[in-house]
Amino acid sequence: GRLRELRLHGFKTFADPTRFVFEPGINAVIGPNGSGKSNMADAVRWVLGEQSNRSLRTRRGDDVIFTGSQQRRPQGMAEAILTLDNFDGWLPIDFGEVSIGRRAYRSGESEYLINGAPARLRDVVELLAGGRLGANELVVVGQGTVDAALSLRPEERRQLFEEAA
Amino acid sequence: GRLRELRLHGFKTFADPTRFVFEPGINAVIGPNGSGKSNMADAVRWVLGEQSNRSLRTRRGDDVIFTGSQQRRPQGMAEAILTLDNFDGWLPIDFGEVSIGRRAYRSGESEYLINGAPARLRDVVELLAGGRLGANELVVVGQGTVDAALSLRPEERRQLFEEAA
Amino acid sequence: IGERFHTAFAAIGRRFNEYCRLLFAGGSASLRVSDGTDGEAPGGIEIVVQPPGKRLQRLSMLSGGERALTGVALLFSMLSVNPVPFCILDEVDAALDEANIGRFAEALRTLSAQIDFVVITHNRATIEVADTIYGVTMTDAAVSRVLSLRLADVPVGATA
Amino acid sequence: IGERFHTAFAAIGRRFNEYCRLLFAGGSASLRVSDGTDGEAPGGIEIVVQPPGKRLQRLSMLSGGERALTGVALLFSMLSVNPVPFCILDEVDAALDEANIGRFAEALRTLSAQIDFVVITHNRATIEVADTIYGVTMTDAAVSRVLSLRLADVPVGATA
Ligand SMILES: Nc1ncnc2c1ncn2[C@@H]1O[C@H](COP(=O)(O)OP(=O)(O)OP(=O)(O)O)[C@@H](O)[C@H]1O
Ligand SMILES: Nc1ncnc2c1ncn2[C@@H]1O[C@H](COP(=O)(O)OP(=O)(O)OP(=O)(O)O)[C@@H](O)[C@H]1O
Ligand SMILES: [Mg+2]
Ligand SMILES: [Mg+2]
Repeated sequence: GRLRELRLHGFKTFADPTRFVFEPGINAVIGPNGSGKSNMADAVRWVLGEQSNRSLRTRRGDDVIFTGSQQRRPQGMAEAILTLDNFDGWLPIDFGEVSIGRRAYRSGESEYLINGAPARLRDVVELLAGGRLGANELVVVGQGTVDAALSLRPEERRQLFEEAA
Repeated sequence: GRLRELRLHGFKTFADPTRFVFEPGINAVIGPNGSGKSNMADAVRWVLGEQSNRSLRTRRGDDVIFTGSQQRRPQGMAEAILTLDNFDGWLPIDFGEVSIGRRAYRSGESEYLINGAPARLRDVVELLAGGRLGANELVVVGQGTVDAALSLRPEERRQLFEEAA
Repeated sequence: IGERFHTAFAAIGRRFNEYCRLLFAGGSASLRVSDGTDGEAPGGIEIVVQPPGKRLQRLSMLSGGERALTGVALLFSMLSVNPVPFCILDEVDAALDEANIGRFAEALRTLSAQIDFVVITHNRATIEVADTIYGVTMTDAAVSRVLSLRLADVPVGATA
Repeated sequence: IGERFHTAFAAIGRRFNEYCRLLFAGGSASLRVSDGTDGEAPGGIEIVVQPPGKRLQRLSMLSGGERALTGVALLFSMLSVNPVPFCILDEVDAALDEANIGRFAEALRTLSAQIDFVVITHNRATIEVADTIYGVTMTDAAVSRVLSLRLADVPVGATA
């Protein structure tokens, strides 16, 4: 499968280094309310370059950093690394395995990494667009949004189609 | 219990005369998607005087009338009658049992009935307000709206409270 | 008028804290009237919720289920302070996990002593606290039909 | 550019009709570009859905589950015409009844031959078509933790 792994550390409720290893086909994710399932989906959006606070359920860039709990102290950085299998060159880059990383600091800055090397947001966006990962609305369908297209005005829906198709 | 019965005829998917007889306590309503459960909830809102098309999922007043199906012809009138037990005089009217009725016609007009006798909308509203049935948002909690108060601005929430409390 | 609002508001606020602690099995919650000092327009109502073990955060960061549970707590608080004669709930438990549905069903049962509820639901735990069950189905002619059911008639699938 | 859009749009429209018929077990559906004649701004995209046995009506009159099913059909149509490498679905099946979840799960399984899916769900029927299952839980310290699960580990309650 093209989706290999997601590593999180300090991203929302994922205070400790956590790894999701994905298999081809269907990976089900289950768990109680508030346990972190949608936070994981947010992390995928975020590492793919999402800039909209609304889509991430945040109000400022550094809201994605673990703010602490009653037993744990806040952290200073959030990190997400998505590893993809580029076996058939579906991503326009000369590597068999590609990792895309993003870090956020309390100061508000975000850093991007491609295969561990510093990159600019536009490099990430360009790389992903080449692999059809630019259309964020098709790649991550957020909780409560599956029927969003039905509430849009026809012109707004047209816009959505032009991005997706 | 105060809530006795709801009779529907021609209201949305309730093309045939249908009766819900309610018992005190908890009445669960179950069934497949699109079978008519929320339509029943809409009927309660509607018979209590709801005027907002948005709350009723309609665009015009006569959208509540059964529009027909592949096997059945459209109807010309929608009717809902809510029967309440007024045993302790919680409704300011001198009857032990009170029925509130509403009819809609293709022409767009609505008729109201209290105990089978023609009434004006304001009579119904006054009667219901006296029985604490004026605050429609507390009496019928629509599908997908239970967390609506969380998305409102604080001033809008204040307005909601003043109506409810 | 302002007096009556503030008395009711204080009572609802107390119940809101109790209901959140009951439904979340811990944590804390409160309702506040903005006094204008924190940059918010004065007089608005702030909702503050802290699930058990977590730190206080923006309302927008709550999960789908946590938001639904908070909404239920607010509704039940208002109903218990200023009861209505009956209340129709349309799938308010849709986003809740098993543990939260159980606590919701219990709180609902207690409130049902003074308020008649009509609860549209797909969840078994909610159906199990019902005194009466109605099934609504669609006939082949695409017309709604209602039947009286007993708990034994309710299909055993993942959702009812 | 306009050419490419219209080719893709026609293909997506065909798949949308097929997916709606599959997921609703009948009925019909289509996508149309408004030509401006029906009072709508020209160029907008209209969604037309008619569940089995019903008459064509406004989109706003569809039920919660019918809306979700239509949204899934539209998503699957776009994915099958212009596949993405992977797709995260967060509780898209929340409003579906048992029969619809079953059809959704089957359609998902077929699509998963070409697209890797991560499906966040509370529904057993959806979990049952998964190749891998992850459980996310909250520790006492209110930190997320992930564990690999097998179908046998999934709790048997009304919702998983
Ligand atoms: N930066 C952060 N630091 C700590 N906790 C956070 C942070 N951002 C969000 N949270 C917490 O994450 C929780 C929400 O997690 P999430 O939305 O992933 O839940 P979920 O598993 O999807 O639940 P549901 O089944 O209810 O949808 C909230 O309790 C919220 O307070
Ligand atoms: N005036 C009308 N005439 C005929 N059918 C109508 C009318 N108004 C709405 N409908 C139909 O009613 C159906 C929706 O019913 P309803 O919202 O009650 O479903 P539901 O049982 O609540 O389902 P869900 O579990 O998905 O929420 C739609 O298929 C819609 O087309
Ligand atoms: Mg979630
Ligand atoms: Mg409904």
